[in-house]
Amino acid sequence: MYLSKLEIFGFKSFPAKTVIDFSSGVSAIVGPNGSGKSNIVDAIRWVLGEQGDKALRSEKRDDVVFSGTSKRKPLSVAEVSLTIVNNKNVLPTEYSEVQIARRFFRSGETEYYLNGTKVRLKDIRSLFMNTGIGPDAYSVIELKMIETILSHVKNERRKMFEEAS
Amino acid sequence: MYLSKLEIFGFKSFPAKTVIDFSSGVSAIVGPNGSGKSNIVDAIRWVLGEQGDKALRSEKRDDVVFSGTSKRKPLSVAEVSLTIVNNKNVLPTEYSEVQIARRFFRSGETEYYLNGTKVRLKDIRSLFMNTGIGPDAYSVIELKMIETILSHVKNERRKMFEEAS
Amino acid sequence: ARERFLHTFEEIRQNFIRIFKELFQEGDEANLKLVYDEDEDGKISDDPLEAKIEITAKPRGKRPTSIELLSGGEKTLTAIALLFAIYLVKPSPFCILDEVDAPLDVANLGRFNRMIRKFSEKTQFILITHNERTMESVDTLYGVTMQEPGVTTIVETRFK
Amino acid sequence: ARERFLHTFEEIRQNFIRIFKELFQEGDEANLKLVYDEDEDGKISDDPLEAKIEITAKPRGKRPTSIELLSGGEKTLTAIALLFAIYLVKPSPFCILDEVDAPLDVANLGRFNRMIRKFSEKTQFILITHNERTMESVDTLYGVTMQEPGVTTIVETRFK
Ligand SMILES: Nc1ncnc2c1ncn2[C@@H]1O[C@H](COP(=O)(O)OP(=O)(O)OP(=O)(O)O)[C@@H](O)[C@H]1O
Ligand SMILES: Nc1ncnc2c1ncn2[C@@H]1O[C@H](COP(=O)(O)OP(=O)(O)OP(=O)(O)O)[C@@H](O)[C@H]1O
Ligand SMILES: [Mg+2]
Ligand SMILES: [Mg+2]
Repeated sequence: MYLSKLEIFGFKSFPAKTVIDFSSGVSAIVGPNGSGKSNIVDAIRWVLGEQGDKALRSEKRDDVVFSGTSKRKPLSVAEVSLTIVNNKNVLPTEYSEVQIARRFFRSGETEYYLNGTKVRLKDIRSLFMNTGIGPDAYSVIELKMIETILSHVKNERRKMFEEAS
Repeated sequence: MYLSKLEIFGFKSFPAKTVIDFSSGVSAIVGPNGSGKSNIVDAIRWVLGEQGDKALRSEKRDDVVFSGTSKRKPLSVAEVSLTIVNNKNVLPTEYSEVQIARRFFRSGETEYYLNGTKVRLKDIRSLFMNTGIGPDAYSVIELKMIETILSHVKNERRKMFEEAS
Repeated sequence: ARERFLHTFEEIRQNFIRIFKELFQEGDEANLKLVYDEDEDGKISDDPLEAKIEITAKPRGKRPTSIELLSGGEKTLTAIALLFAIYLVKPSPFCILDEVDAPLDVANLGRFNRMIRKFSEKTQFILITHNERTMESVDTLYGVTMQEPGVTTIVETRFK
Repeated sequence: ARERFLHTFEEIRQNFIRIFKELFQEGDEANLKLVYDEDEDGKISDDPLEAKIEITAKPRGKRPTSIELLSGGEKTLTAIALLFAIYLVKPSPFCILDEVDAPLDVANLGRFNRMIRKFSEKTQFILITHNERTMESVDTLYGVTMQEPGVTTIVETRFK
């Protein structure tokens, strides 16, 4: 099972539809400071159901929608879709490929999609239950989180162990 | 004015007396992970009067004293001394060189020295008043502090401005 | 639930000790312990589901210390060892690491990239990095840029 | 005290705008603003000594945003620009930077090292780094090692 395609449109610094085809092995995303690398990571966390503004480095919910540049107007919708190849039947469905999508309108509405059909967040969460995939599972790690994993205080560590048992 | 010599003995990972002669320009300290680079920075903060355990990455006061290895016994005293060349008469004294030292015994006593004479912490602080030198002045910066300098919350930023005015 | 948790904990602990030795050098050791809290009355609870998980690390020749006293690079490597110890018990289909290799020196960077390669049979890795050595060790490289200010575009993909 | 603070603030602000342009690229702008808080009764205090200092940054072509929305590397560079803006008003005799260059890409690393060189007339710099390009740009290099496990020794000093 692996992430095979990510499509971003109107999310953060992606005003034009952008497609990334991922391979299953080890890949790296490189580029200058501020060019949008961590925004790609935020897009993956977001489509997996991340609800916290802080985890998406935003101050308010609509900070995820493209806010415009000196040459482009701000957009009113952010949309991300992620295709997952289900080759090891980890996901509880007979589809060999699963596509999840999330859309957010500046007016405040959020829509979730599973293989093109509108669903609720609960349905996305139950699809990924016990698979190690999800916005807060230990599959997305940034340098700042290293302190959290190691610190007693927030007991993030317990969460990692509970997810695994 | 610049730091010309640092002598460390019994502080953190320095069981044997170690001397570093600094030059006035730009220097770099390099070496493998865990080899003692940040311990040198802690020694400078400590001799300048740093009182906080957290700022010295310690859990208790005697964590600064060499705690031993499989081949060496723990020591009972930590001592750091710093020589500062006062060539621009920034420091309010006629000496062209000033040496400050700090000693800590596992029993809990702390001693401060100024040019070889025992003094109190207050005397060290008043020597450096308004010079931009001191444990919490903005002269020692690590990567984690970048978030603090930029964040509204702790208003560390105000402190920087007040120090400068 | 208790039995399962204790069983998983023991498996992760064994993995952590082994992986820590691989990521660090000869003679470096580490361990995981369940620490039971005292409640207000001083009674020690024996419920593993409530206990804290303590990490102790003993880099080569040093005395066992709490991980708070380790250096920046040692802490990063310890957290990675723990993450992989858990992945051995429950592999995650993918793992995204955003500049986690920044604090590592050249030698540890090599060990880190070799470990990633080893785990990439079960887990897909996407690494964000500025380290040229990490860029050389991956299968596919995606370049991003903001040629038009404020707009991210994907420039080129290089396959090995 | 108020007059002095306002005067210093204005000087730092001018410096910050100039240095930010040098550290970032053409077209990047930044500013500092004093933001007066409202107290419980909604009255706005006019005491500059109580006000918050707000940083706004506007990287090339982007809209002015709060610094929270900048990237890791952009935040580091902004903090450095602020530090140097203050040093211009009140130089600090020495400055120790512990792995502050880690999040920077190759281009920003060059600008960072050039800025350090410029300020080194008034301020002594001691940099802890794993970046080979930073090592090449300094006057003196001190190597540390733990050949004997747990014991730090200074190995060699290289003068340029
Ligand atoms: N809603 C938005 N609309 C437009 N641009 C945005 C939006 N949110 C964030 N950005 C821009 O994205 C940039 C940050 O991108 P990102 O954090 O992905 O950089 P990065 O490539 O990870 O850089 P670094 O190497 O420094 O970590 C910022 O400059 C910010 O202005
Ligand atoms: N009181 C002490 N006695 C003996 N050793 C100590 C003491 N305090 C800290 N240490 C050791 O010093 C080491 C940390 O050194 P330091 O943080 O300076 O590393 P560093 O060179 O900065 O590494 P990095 O490149 O990873 O930041 C730890 O391994 C720790 O065990
Ligand atoms: Mg980033
Ligand atoms: Mg360090």
